[in-house]
Amino acid sequence: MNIFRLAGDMTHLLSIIVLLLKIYATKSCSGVSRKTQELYAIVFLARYLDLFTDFISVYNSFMKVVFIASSLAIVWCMRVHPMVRRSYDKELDTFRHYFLIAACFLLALVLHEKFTFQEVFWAFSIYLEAVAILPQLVLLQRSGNVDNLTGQYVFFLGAYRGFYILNWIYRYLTEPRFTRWIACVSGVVQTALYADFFYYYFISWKNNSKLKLPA
Amino acid sequence: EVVEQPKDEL
Repeated sequence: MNIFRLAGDMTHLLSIIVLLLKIYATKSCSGVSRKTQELYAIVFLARYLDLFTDFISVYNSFMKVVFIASSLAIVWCMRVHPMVRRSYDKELDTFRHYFLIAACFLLALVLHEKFTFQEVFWAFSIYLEAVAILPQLVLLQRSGNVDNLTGQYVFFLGAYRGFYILNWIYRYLTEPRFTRWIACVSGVVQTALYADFFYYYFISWKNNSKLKLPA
Repeated sequence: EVVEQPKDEL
């Protein structure tokens, strides 16, 4: 474990806490893409298949359970909870996310570290996470003004993989034969997808104005 | 030869 990866995991945890806070405090999920939440639930379920087979550390297992449980809880809230589901922007959240799932799975069948069930699903989860934010970014562009908590949620979600990139650089420099090309390349693509969001987030923070993404 | 590395990252 290094400081970059710890910062990344804590930022990721913070993004989930901010989203849970927004849904719980406002009893609303307006501005939140359910499709992105569903993609993240699939990402965690596919990535943590080793939860019961490979024990890395208490921290590692604990965080896996937190990520799986929180993503499923959010999807449940947005689909079932009567108050929350009423505020879901169904007509704005129209990204065809099934294509993302199919494309990432096909890519994982071709590009993986080892052709085993667990490794293919791990690669699938890495590719899917890189594009999982797309429905959310499209929804933000369509829904005009973005409430603070939703904006902060997306910001922290984007920042966490940025910390992981620093972690991979650090590990590459300090550990012999450390190679994680699949995770590194996908992580760079994932963080790059947030580039314009980060720009408009910085502008709104600098001008102390409402976060607005151009349509 | 890609050495099998444990998936120790989240």
